[in-house]
Amino acid sequence: RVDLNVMREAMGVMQHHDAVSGTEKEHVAHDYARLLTRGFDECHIITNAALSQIVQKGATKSEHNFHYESDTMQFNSCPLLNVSQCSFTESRNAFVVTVYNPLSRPVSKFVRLPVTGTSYSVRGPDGKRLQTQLIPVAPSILKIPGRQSNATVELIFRAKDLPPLGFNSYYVEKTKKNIVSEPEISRDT
Amino acid sequence: KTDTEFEIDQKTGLLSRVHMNGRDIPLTQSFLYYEGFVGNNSVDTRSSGAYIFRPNGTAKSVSPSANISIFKGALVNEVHQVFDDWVSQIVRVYNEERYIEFDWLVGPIPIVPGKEVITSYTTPMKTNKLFYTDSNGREMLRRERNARPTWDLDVQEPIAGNYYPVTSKIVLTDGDIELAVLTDRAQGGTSLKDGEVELMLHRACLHDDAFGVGEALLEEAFGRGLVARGSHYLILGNKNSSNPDGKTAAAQERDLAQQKLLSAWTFLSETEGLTFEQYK
Repeated sequence: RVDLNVMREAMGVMQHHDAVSGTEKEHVAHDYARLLTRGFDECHIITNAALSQIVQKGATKSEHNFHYESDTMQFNSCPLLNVSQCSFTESRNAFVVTVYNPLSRPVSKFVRLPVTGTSYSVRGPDGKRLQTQLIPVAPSILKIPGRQSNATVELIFRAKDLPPLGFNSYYVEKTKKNIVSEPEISRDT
Repeated sequence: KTDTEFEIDQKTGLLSRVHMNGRDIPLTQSFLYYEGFVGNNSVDTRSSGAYIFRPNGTAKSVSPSANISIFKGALVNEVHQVFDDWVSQIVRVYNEERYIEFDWLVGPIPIVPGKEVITSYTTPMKTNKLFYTDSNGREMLRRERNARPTWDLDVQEPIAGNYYPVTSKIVLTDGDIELAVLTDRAQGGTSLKDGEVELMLHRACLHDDAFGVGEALLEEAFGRGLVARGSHYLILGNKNSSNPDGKTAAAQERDLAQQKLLSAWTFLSETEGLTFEQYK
């Protein structure tokens, strides 16, 4: 409740018409961004706790005894995917991607993650390897002011049939091949 | 797998045709900008600013062509377009999906004069001055160019007077053909010519418009003009009869809007040094 209130207070402030329509002064706009960022950070505590409960509940049903060092799994999110930046995926050779579906019906989602490798194996919940694709990050995105990332390609795979109000986890590992897409056509018009 | 395709004109690097849901129409997309009006804010010389959109003349093209790189693959095909060093875009179609994504990137906007940047989708559809915009993501409202439903309009602002709020969707129809552009945020939009849709993406105005904020609309980040990045999702289909997936265009639009608004969340965790088998 306490964590959620931080976001609720931020949204309370932003009922003002300035926040809705963008007619606030520039420094006020930056303050709105600060309030929202704090709200997201606090809400992350909630999603982390909720998701680790769902995962632990799911796992305890399985025959393996689910053992985890930290009392709750850490689910990191990447709020800078809109500038193709994610220190978590850029700095690890292996990581787990958990995709949670908030809708009440199955959906599929193409996951795009900024990475620094040249090929990755992605295994789904059934253990099968998924089709992946690696596409270079567009040059204009690489030079966005403030972007601090070593990622030059995006790893793409399809999280298929995500269960309603549920999740799938994918085990991602860097491998030695090179499957980064080359442009079929490059043309300066 | 869903016959969703688009064609790129090799000479200009611009989109030239779209094929989706069994429909196939010429469609070009380009970036333009209005120069913001600068006045002393007495009655008829209002400036364009935070509250007021008032262009000085018609839209100018950012660039008549784009440098392109085309990437094809099993999951997604995409074209990276560079129109100028402050406007670029990725047009992509995912395998198995029934829409075309326009991942646009605008900024820092070179100012003097102030510019109000739009993206324009042009088709030969006969729309008889009509277009439809959503009302806060709910029902679609009928809009008619240079007219209002309840009074005779004396058009003072031929461009700004035809702009409407687009919270999530703007639609054109021509008989049984429906073209929809879904936005990932609220934008201003209109159809100033039959068969054409334009949406405003980003603005930089040099002059306060005297409605209270007391400063020009010049957003900045990291000491430079703000860079905005976002997506438009285009769906072309049958309005009344069903499409290959059994849904009408409106149902496909609704489905996609819900999936984008409440899109699946991506979380990342350590493997804790476990192999896949151990982790599983």
